[in-house]
Order: sequence, then structure tokens, then C-alpha cells
Amino acid sequence: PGLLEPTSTLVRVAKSASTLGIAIEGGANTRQPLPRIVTIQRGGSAHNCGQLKVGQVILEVNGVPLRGREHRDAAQLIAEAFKTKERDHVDFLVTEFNVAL
Amino acid sequence: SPPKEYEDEVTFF
Repeated sequence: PGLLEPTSTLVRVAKSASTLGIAIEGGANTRQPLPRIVTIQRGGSAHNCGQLKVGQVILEVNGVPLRGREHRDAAQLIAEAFKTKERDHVDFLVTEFNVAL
Repeated sequence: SPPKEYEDEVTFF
């Protein structure tokens, strides 16, 4: 058990800069069904956090699953998670394995 | 409809 299961990691990104500083690709109904991190910009909150990496697939944002969400919908969820004043951080559940979960 | 080209589906935050 567990041998073929991808490892997921919860990463808490503090809003330490004015931008999140990532780019994502993919979403439901594309060849990349869950959003994948394609860029991490130096100086952004994600870069400052030091735990997010290019190639990771985002499973959840603040506990909300991204499965089944199209790109624009997933992107809006991430943007709102960064924008909201209710939290000073964004929680990402990510996996290193690029699999269709 | 066919799957979208994900190259077109990139968003920067």
C-alpha cells in the first residue's frame, strides 16, 4: 500500500510580497487536467516561501479541490485566495507526480 | 469538442 500513490505536500505560502509570483497551466478538459506550476518568479510570495517548485501539480487551494475545474475557474480560485484579506497565507496541496488523479 | 491546447491555458499571478 502506498507504493503507487503520489505523495502530496501541504505548502503554506505567506503573503510576503505584493504578488504570488507563479504561473500555472492546465485544468479540466485539457491534456493537463490539474493545474501545474510552470513558473515561479523571483521575489514573489511563492519564491520567498521556498517550498513550491516548477512541475508540481496543485491538488487543492485552501482545502478546495481543483479537480474538475477548468483553467479559468482554477485560476480565479487561486487569485481570490491571494487577494482575500481573511488570511495572510495561501495553503496549497501539491504533488510532485504529474498524474491524472 | 476536442481538448483545448493547454499551451494557451497559462495564467500568471
